[in-house]
Amino acid sequence: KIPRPTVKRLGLYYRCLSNYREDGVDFVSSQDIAEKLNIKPSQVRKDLSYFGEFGKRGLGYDVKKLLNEIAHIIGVNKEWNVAIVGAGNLGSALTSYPGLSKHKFRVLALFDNNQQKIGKKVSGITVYDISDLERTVNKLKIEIGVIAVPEFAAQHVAELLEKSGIKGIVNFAPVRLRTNVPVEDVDITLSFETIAYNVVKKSST
Amino acid sequence: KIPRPTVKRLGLYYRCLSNYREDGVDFVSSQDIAEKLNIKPSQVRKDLSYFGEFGKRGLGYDVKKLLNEIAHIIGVNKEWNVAIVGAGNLGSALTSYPGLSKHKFRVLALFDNNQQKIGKKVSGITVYDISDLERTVNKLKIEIGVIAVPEFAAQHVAELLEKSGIKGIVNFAPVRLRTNVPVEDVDITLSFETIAYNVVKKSST
Ligand SMILES: NC(=O)c1ccc[n+]([C@@H]2O[C@H](COP(=O)([O-])OP(=O)(O)OC[C@H]3O[C@@H](n4cnc5c(N)ncnc54)[C@H](O)[C@@H]3O)[C@@H](O)[C@H]2O)c1
Ligand SMILES: NC(=O)c1ccc[n+]([C@@H]2O[C@H](COP(=O)([O-])OP(=O)(O)OC[C@H]3O[C@@H](n4cnc5c(N)ncnc54)[C@H](O)[C@@H]3O)[C@@H](O)[C@H]2O)c1
Repeated sequence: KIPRPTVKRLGLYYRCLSNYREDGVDFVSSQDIAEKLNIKPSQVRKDLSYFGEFGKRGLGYDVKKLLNEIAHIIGVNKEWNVAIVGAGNLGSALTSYPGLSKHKFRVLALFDNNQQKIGKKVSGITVYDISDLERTVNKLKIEIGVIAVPEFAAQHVAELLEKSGIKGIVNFAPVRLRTNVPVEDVDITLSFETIAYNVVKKSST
Repeated sequence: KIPRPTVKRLGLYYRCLSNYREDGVDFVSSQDIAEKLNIKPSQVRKDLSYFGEFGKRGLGYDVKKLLNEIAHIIGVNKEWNVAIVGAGNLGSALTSYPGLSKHKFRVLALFDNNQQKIGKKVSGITVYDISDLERTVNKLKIEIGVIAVPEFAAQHVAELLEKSGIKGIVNFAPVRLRTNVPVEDVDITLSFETIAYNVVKKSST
């Protein structure tokens, strides 16, 4: 079993290696990767060792080969169809975020229960009625559902998504969901706590 | 130097221990914490060892004591004044997100350069003109700036924030900023890659 933080870092490694490839670099060391990501080279070696041997003695890691391997592991080569439930501020920001489609996550539908939003478009994507969730998830072959509704509605929406046959959920509501489908909770306050720690550290050195 | 992933996990430990305290639990083991966070107990022990000895043989960790210690380390006891630049979809979602104020990050001001948004309020917070950034940051004693503007404007906004005397930046724009102030980049696509990996793993087991 690969630890969760390692899986999260794979996305970072993929970005970092893509930048090196764009710059025409063929081989990199664990130090080259670690510097860009502000982590230790030993952490890079440890993470990559979970997936087999990629480094060549003296030469370092083969950028193209490692990119292909990581792409395969994190499903980068695959297009993922995404639906966002909650066409509010957050749902709209996620729909228009170019980072998602750049990493092969295509938002194909938004869902809401507010009659004034249903039928409208956000960045070209239609807002469907939440009662059409199951039919639309099957029709558009949607695999990932995003929960961007208020806290009180999140558990109910998770159950609707599970019933519709969705394969994974990215949850932004500050609620622990009870569901059989894999869930990834997102909480941006952790980034604020990290910056607070770095600010305190910087002022005391 | 404490590794960055460890700092990020401290926020998670703090949440987990607060829940145990609310349930009236006085002592917990590294296993009790690890189970809730889906990580290994050895990772919990390793992380907490950076900050000194808290566990008591046989009893486990003293919940109240550990909470106080972590609170002190990640600046939880301190109120942080926050300004968000970019009163669009993302800026609005962040302003109304209850998670921030719950963890003592108070959004006190929004900034924008769109004349139609300036002077309006989002969840009770005033949208100021970006040209008033320096004066308002000093008046409201703002320490953390959030960048929620389009990619092309992010570097310019980072320079304005640095000039205004801000101490730390949380950056949502998909751009690597050049600034002397500590920056924490947020990219939610990493959560999508993690869920994609878990979905692929689940379907192959
Ligand atoms: N995790 C994070 O880092 C983070 C950051 C910001 C916001 N949030 C959370 O994201 C959620 C959305 O925030 P927002 O600012 O976009 O709120 P919002 O009020 O702007 O949008 C919520 C949308 O959900 C819709 N909705 C409500 N109940 C529904 C239901 N049962 N079915 C379908 N749609 C429903 C509403 O009509 C509305 O359009 C909130 O839970 C907020 O706490 C999380
Ligand atoms: N990192 C992530 O996970 C993530 C997720 C979603 C969106 N985003 C990013 O967040 C940013 C904002 O997204 P959005 O959907 O809210 O966009 P938006 O267009 O709704 O909002 C952007 C706001 O910035 C303002 N603005 C533009 N230039 C400015 C300047 N020089 N000074 C002050 N204000 C200025 C605009 O007037 C607008 O109100 C984008 O860069 C987007 O790519 C990141």
